[in-house]
Amino acid sequence: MNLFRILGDLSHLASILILIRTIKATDSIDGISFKTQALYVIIFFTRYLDLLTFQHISIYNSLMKLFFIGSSLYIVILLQRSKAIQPIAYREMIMADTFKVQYLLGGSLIMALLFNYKFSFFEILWSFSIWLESVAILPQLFMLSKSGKSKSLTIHYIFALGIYRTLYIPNWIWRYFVEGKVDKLAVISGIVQTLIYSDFFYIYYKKVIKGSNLQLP
Amino acid sequence: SSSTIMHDEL
Repeated sequence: MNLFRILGDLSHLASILILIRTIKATDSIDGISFKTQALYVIIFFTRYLDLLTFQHISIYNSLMKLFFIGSSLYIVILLQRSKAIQPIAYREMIMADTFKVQYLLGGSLIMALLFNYKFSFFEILWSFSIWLESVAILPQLFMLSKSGKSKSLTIHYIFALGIYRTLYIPNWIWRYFVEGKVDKLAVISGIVQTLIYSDFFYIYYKKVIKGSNLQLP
Repeated sequence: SSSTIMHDEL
């Protein structure tokens, strides 16, 4: 474990806590993409199936996996619960969430079948989750770009997620030089994902520094 | 089993 990896994991953790805390504190789901959150549930469930094999890497690793599975499920439940509590806000969220996720799911499945470390059930699902994670934020970014307005909740959330993705790159560079280890699929999909976020970061930078309106291309 | 690859990153 290196510093980049730990800080990356911690910012990933922070992004989830920011999301949960804000939903609970403000009682608002405004600006959140239900689809992106549902994709994360699929991602963590398909990637962390190895928990069932009891081949534990470390306590840290297993606890983090359980946290990501549990928290992603909890967020979807929180969003789903707002259907009864705030029917109008819920309806607005679903109406604004128009990104076609079936392309992301289908594309990730094709990538997983083509690129995997082994043509086995666990490995194909692992690869699927890696590709799906690289694009899972798109419905959220699409929603943000359509509304044209910046919601501080979603901005902080996406920002923390983007830091997590960015920190994984120096982590891989570190691992390559220090451990001589390269996870090719994780690196390639991670770069794709970081490029998606860098687009957001660029817009965010322009907005914060120059005070212009948030608009994603 | 040995058929599973260990992915040590999250």
